[in-house]
Amino acid sequence: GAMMAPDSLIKHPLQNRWALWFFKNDRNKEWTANLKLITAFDTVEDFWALYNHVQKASKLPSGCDYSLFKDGVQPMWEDERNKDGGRWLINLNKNQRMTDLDNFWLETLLCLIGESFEEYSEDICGAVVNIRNKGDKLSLWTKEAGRPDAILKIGRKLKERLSIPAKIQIGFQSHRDTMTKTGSTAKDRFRV
Amino acid sequence: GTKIFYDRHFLLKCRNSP
Repeated sequence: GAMMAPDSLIKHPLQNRWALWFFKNDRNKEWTANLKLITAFDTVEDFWALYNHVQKASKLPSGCDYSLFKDGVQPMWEDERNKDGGRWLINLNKNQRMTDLDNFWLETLLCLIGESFEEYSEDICGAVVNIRNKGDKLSLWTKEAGRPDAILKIGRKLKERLSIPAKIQIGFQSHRDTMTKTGSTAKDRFRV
Repeated sequence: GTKIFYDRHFLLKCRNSP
């Protein structure tokens, strides 16, 4: 038979195993009942098989979320590896759903599975995209809100990879602040 | 220990491999 180059035979292993979650807002159900684990993967090829198969974020009904987290970490503040952490939050305006959302989400996924945050990749827990009528949100979750150098490096790298211009700032909020916030949003601990 | 990194170019190239 034809000789296949070995590179195309083996699947390329990822540093981490990742799980994709889906949340659909069904008000007459418990919050956690609306959160579903789709599947987990640990190779490049299995990532693409999943990504190419599921609905694009921009096509999800309002109220839905996708979350990609390291396997074993649940996409919620309460999880052991999230509770001391926080998130870089990117608020999208309404027209960005058609222009940027899918690109931003895919680029974020490539950063996660490719371990693009170098020595700070271990601080990464996962990422979430929230589809909302009032404006979609993309966030990158880290496990420790008290590590400024890791958080700032991760935030700058995220902006660079998403080609977000310098003049547009993004903020980092600790989950604890978000949980106990009085106003509409928690105050930013960091901005880049 | 050794770390497995992939840059976006490589990952995108793998998108449509069989």
